Amino acid sequence: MVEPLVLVHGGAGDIPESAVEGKLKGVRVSVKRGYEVLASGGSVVDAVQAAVQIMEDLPGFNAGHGSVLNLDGEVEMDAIIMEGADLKTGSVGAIKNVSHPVDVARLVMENTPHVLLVGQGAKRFANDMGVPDVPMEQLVTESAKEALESARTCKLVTTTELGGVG
Amino acid sequence: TVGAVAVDCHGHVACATSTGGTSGKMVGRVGDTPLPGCGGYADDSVGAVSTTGHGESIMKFCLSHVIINAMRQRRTAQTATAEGCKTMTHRVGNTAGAIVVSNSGEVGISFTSKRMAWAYQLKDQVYYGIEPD
Repeated sequence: MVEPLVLVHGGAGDIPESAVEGKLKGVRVSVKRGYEVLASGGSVVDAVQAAVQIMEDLPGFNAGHGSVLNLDGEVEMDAIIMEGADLKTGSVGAIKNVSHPVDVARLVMENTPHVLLVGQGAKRFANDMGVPDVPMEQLVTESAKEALESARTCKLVTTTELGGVG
Repeated sequence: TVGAVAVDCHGHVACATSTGGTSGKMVGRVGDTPLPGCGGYADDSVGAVSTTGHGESIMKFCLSHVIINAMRQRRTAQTATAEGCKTMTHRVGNTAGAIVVSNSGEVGISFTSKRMAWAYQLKDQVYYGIEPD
């Protein structure tokens, strides 16, 4: 028998000292939630989904409600979920106006013959599956606006290089 | 980017990764996260991976699948994770991080960026960190 385990990350990059404590607190809350789900009889898929949902709700992480902004100042999110037993996979790309892209990825995995849905199609599918719309403003944080201004000054449009953080 | 991997008592594994992408990205840009073998991969015969970092580099290198393949070649989870991230940075440039759990419960955590927040729970104990090594 294997000892059950849940492991999470909150993103790699040039994390400033001022953000360290918040990130560490967030990953601890996330992993405890994921482990709780697993220990109470949930599947490994339930566990990873629950852990990621927690971080999607925390504005200190670049996902869900803390997502960074594209050049139009909008939030477009990507997510994947995958089950090792039979390689079942679901994912979404450039989806807007949802709180938990990981939930939509799971819906793609369990309710479509496809692996990846993107953009408007992904959002329409999410709405059809009962996922409510979330106004863009609820996903946008002040720090994301500041990061976009900083990125714009780097003239990213005229280069093929992106910032080095995820 | 955020991510999670898990293994249960039967050795079943899963992964999930979610992201807002990179600040100032072009409209319609999709990164590595939703692509199997890049932003994540899970196979009960080996283990599960979730990655983070420079999306375009991870996509070109297929970081998750590289790590899984190294574990298939009998690398430990930690060695496969560290080698995968370092090789990607060396070959493609830019930085990345990854978390891995094998189907036997081995853990791999590594990153070539300045920092990456991580945590794992085993029984009642939570381990966590953010600095290299």
